[in-house]
Amino acid sequence: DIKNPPQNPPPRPPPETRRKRV
Amino acid sequence: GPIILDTYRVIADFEKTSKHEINLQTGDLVEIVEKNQNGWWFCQYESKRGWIPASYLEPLDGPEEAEEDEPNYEGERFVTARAYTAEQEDEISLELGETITVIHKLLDGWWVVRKGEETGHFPSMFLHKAGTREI
Repeated sequence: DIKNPPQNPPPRPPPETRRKRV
Repeated sequence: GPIILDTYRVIADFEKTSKHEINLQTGDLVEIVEKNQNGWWFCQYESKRGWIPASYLEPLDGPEEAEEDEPNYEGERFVTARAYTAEQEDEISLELGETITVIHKLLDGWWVVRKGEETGHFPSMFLHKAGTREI
């Protein structure tokens, strides 16, 4: 079912574009 | 009234690795339908819908309130539902069924956990709260 998220952990943040923490 | 979805900007190209994910490119603007604690967010982009990693997104406008909890150094006890072997230096390897303390629940799904003297990131999807059974 598309409503279920993938069963594998999401990839870590891309190294050079780390999310700007709010 | 209409449901207003949060808009996020894609900050790095993302290539899908399973069928319910979608491919996105840096700069794409997506609407978020669901923010799962495990770090996969369900998004809408043009006519496509699928899961993408929260860590590949940043809010288009500053959110009204901080989305991420502050670290909690006292921590919350969780039990590992699966073993995981660290792949990066800042991660921690744990066996199935270990009780650990979660000290920071990060939006990207890689929570900071402590076990004894050791601290590192661990996939939140492999944890369940101590004292509860996994559904």
